[in-house]
Amino acid sequence: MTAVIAIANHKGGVAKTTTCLSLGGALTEQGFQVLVVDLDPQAHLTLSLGFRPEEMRHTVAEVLLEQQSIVAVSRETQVAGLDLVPASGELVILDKALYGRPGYEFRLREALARMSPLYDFILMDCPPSFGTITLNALTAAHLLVIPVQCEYYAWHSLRSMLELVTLIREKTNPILRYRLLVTMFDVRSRVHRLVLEQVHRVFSSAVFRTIIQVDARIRESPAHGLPVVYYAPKTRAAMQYRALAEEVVATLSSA
Amino acid sequence: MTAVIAIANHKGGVAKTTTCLSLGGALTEQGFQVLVVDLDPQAHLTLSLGFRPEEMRHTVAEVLLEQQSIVAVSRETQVAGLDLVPASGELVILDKALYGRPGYEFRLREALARMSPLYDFILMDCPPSFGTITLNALTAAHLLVIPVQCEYYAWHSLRSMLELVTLIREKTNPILRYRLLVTMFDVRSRVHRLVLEQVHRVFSSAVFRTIIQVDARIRESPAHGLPVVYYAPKTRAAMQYRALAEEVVATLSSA
Ligand SMILES: Nc1ncnc2c1ncn2[C@@H]1O[C@H](COP(=O)(O)OP(=O)(O)OP(=O)(O)O)[C@@H](O)[C@H]1O
Ligand SMILES: Nc1ncnc2c1ncn2[C@@H]1O[C@H](COP(=O)(O)OP(=O)(O)OP(=O)(O)O)[C@@H](O)[C@H]1O
Ligand SMILES: [Mg+2]
Ligand SMILES: [Mg+2]
Repeated sequence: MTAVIAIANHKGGVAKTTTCLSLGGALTEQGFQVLVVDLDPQAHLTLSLGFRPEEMRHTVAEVLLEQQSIVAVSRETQVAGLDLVPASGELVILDKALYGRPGYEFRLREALARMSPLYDFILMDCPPSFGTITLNALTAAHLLVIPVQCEYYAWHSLRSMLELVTLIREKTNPILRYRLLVTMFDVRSRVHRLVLEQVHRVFSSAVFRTIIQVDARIRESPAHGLPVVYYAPKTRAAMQYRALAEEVVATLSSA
Repeated sequence: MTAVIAIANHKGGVAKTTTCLSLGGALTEQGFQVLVVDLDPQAHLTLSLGFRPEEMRHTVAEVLLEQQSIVAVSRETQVAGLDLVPASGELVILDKALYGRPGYEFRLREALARMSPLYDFILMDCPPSFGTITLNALTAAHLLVIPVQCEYYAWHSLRSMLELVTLIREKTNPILRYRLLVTMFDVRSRVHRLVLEQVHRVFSSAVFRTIIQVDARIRESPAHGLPVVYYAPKTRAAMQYRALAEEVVATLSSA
């Protein structure tokens, strides 16, 4: 059974793309077959695996328009066991073009359902907005990972993010579960420590135990087209994303 | 003559809101009358001035729907000389509702043109996306400030941001000028120093000389409802945003 995971938060710059890339890498390292899907018109996930988004002839846009299958547009990457469905800037137009078409929220879920179970995990990187593309990802997902930065604005964005989860559960995906992941954590920051306490107090068991701390090597890995577990395997960030991968596997098998 | 400035970048988390708040504060400190406009459904600018977005009865959404004037929805803040046009979550719907209506891109510009010149500066905080709301801001602006983080993904997002500027100049706003602002700069980071060199080499005179460095007090200021120049006036970040305000004034008067 393929586990489908969305990585989403409309707050910008909280490490959605970094988490999708790093978690994907950590899962393939453990021998799982993984597909990562880039749903952001910025196409940073595509970029971070060494591709040039402007050169992608077939992207996820065609899957959402029901012109191509997932398998037809997916590509192998330089990481064994990690395939990519690329994105490009044209996704910007799709966000409006899809809106209002009957059943537009189910396009991605239906496309994934048509695939034979080639992968153990499918990870989807979402843009920092609440548009039709993010709705598609939340409708298709079994688990939603919400990366959270322990800062004032990011803390406040959680409320509307969880309102969206409630809405999605009522309308299109009653089985959707979510977990918060604390990212870019700086132990020296008083604000980070205070907000972390609030996150644990308010969300308790919905928060992954693994915390991803700030790490300079994470900033370098996308320029090398590799997840941090392959680019800098002995670093703290690589260890933390490996620990996250184990927690994700445990969460999904405990259904 | 009121100077209209948009603060936009579809890359998330690069300090758009922080810059709008801090620059607005630094300009009022110099005696200018300033209006800040929150165009993000996350409503973080509204939040950072001490308001609760869910309690806002009148927001910028009504201005874009031509139901209310700017003056009717604007509110005074606890900072003398700094008024706010608030936002709320309902802006999410507006992004789709506006699309396709004839002349939808000009709604904000027309609303600002109808105002008598009460303010010296109008600053608009944009969401991390290319939707109809950001198009409205870029169509209305004389100057676009693009906050840039010196990291791999943010560097790559600049290309599509500048393609958008070219498009806006051709279609709706031929006088639009832009400047890059380096934000959240960490002098200890090798990646930051390398990307900064590229930014200066490629964009040279289009980059503000002022660089905003990483500063813990910046993270604290929104929780106190104040721009950093009022919350922590003696800090490096406050000095840097004051220097930016002077550069912005010089840039606009040198038309
Ligand atoms: N643990 C970490 N330590 C240091 N830097 C990090 C870490 N995680 C992410 N970053 C850096 O922070 C920046 C923001 O991360 P990223 O782009 O992955 O966030 P995002 O949520 O995908 O952003 P967007 O909202 O634009 O899609 C990137 O430059 C990334 O390299
Ligand atoms: N110079 C700085 N030093 C330290 N922290 C900063 C600095 N500038 C911004 N921040 C913090 O970084 C985070 C991101 O900044 P901010 O929310 O202003 O970015 P944004 O571009 O408006 O994000 P979004 O794309 O979600 O609208 C915030 O928590 C903010 O407090
Ligand atoms: Mg991203
Ligand atoms: Mg913002």
